[in-house]
Amino acid sequence: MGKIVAIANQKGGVGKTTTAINLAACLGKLGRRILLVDVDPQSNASSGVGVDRNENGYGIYECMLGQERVENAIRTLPWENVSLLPAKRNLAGAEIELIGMERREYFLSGCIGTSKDVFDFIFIDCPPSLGLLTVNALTAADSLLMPIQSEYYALEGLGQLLETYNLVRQRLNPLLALEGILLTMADMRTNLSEQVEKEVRTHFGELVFKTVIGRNVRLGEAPGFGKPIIEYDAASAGARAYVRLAREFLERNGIQ
Amino acid sequence: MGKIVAIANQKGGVGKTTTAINLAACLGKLGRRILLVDVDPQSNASSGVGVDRNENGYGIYECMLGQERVENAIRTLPWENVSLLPAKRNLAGAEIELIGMERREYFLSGCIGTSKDVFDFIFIDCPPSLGLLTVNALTAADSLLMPIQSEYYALEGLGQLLETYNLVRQRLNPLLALEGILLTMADMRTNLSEQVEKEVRTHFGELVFKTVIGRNVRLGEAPGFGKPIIEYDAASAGARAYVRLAREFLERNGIQ
Ligand SMILES: Nc1ncnc2c1ncn2[C@@H]1O[C@H](COP(=O)(O)OP(=O)(O)OP(=O)(O)O)[C@@H](O)[C@H]1O
Ligand SMILES: Nc1ncnc2c1ncn2[C@@H]1O[C@H](COP(=O)(O)OP(=O)(O)OP(=O)(O)O)[C@@H](O)[C@H]1O
Ligand SMILES: [Mg+2]
Ligand SMILES: [Mg+2]
Repeated sequence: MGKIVAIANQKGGVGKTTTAINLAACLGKLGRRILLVDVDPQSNASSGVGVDRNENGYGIYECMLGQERVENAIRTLPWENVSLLPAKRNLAGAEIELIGMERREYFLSGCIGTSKDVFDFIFIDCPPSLGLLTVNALTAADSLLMPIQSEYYALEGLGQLLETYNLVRQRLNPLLALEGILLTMADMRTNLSEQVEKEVRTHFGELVFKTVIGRNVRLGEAPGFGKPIIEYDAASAGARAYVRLAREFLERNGIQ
Repeated sequence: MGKIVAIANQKGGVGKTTTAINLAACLGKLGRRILLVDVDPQSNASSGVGVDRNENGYGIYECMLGQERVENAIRTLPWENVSLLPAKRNLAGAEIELIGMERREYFLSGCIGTSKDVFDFIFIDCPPSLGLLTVNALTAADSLLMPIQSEYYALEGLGQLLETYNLVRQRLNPLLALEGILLTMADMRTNLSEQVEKEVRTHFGELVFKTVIGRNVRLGEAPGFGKPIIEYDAASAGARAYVRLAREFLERNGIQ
């Protein structure tokens, strides 16, 4: 029975998409069957693995509104054990459309629930907001993984994110757990990164992944080629960090 | 008569807030009367200048909904010629509330229009989305300033942003112009930054500011002290870049 993990943080540019793509690809390489679900209207997770948002074909929008079965929208990717449920252009208008509907928070869980029978892990890449698309992801998820950049504003935003997590648990999805907090884009040469790491580990202890993703330009280059880092440059510090993260993720989920 | 400039890009973490705060502070130092308006529920522009989102007092939410006059929410800041209209916690629910209202795109322009008589420039810091708060900012603005990070995803998102700009011009605010595209967080040691810069200048020519803001850790440290870079470390490369930007901004607006 698969597990659904939402990757969310309303702070922009903290490494949500980079973590979704690269954790998925590294777990695929370790033999797990992975589905990557893109619910960000920017469609970065889709383009980051080479699928164009303007191309024909179904996406998450049609699935959420019940117009198409998930199986007909899922794309197999050229990398071992990884598939994608893409976001197309039409997702941009979804939030405004969903707002007026009954059970508007349950549209995503209604359509991807069955995928738990096919995949070991399902990662949902969220937009930088706490709006209806992110709430749909938290309602569908078993756990929340929170990337945070080693910077001041990212630390500030963590409180708001945890408030939303608690609200969703109380009202929409009592089973939602915390997968963990992941420090990203850390530049160990600066005091800023060190200070943020110290503060996060003091406040959140075991919740914080031991693996820290350092800043590495190859991670910024890879999406331009539509490839995960493990395919673009397996020897890079960025690839090695995400492989470490994938192993730690499995350990935290009781899988050796 | 003042000019309203919206600083927007739905891509997260591209330097919208950092540009709003630091361009405002540098122009203030050059003698212009500046108002900084925070319409991002994250309230980063507010906390970045030392104003707490949980503190008592009015914010942009009450002003947009006509519950309070703008003059009673504006805070004077300890830096020359700069004032702030803050975002408080209650802004988080605004988008859902506004969606069902008549003329929902005009709430912001309805309340900050009068500030053009008092300030030379009014900068609006937007959230990382193309939702109703950003559309309100574009409807109230005379021009749009687009920070873009020198990375692949940021380049991809520019098309969507310009589509929204055109829609707002056609339907809501025919006077909206483009202030310019600003390259941020450029790391000139990497090919990635150079390639993105070359591509942006080829496509958009004169629209792109000559000033490029390089990556500089002092810009990331300053918000932790609630200060603009020009106050936190005036000698830093980050401060010098934003002073250059302020001078170029004035030149492009015909002010020597
Ligand atoms: N560890 C890293 N080192 C260097 N660059 C990185 C790293 N992680 C991410 N990046 C780059 O930083 C930018 C922001 O990352 P990303 O887009 O994954 O963040 P996000 O949280 O998904 O953004 P958004 O809030 O817009 O969805 C991207 O251009 C990405 O390629
Ligand atoms: N030139 C720079 N050099 C180094 N760090 C920077 C620079 N510009 C911004 N930063 C840091 O990068 C992070 C992202 O910048 P900022 O928060 O201004 O972006 P934003 O577009 O406003 O993000 P959001 O989409 O969440 O509103 C912040 O932690 C900021 O301090
Ligand atoms: Mg993303
Ligand atoms: Mg911001």
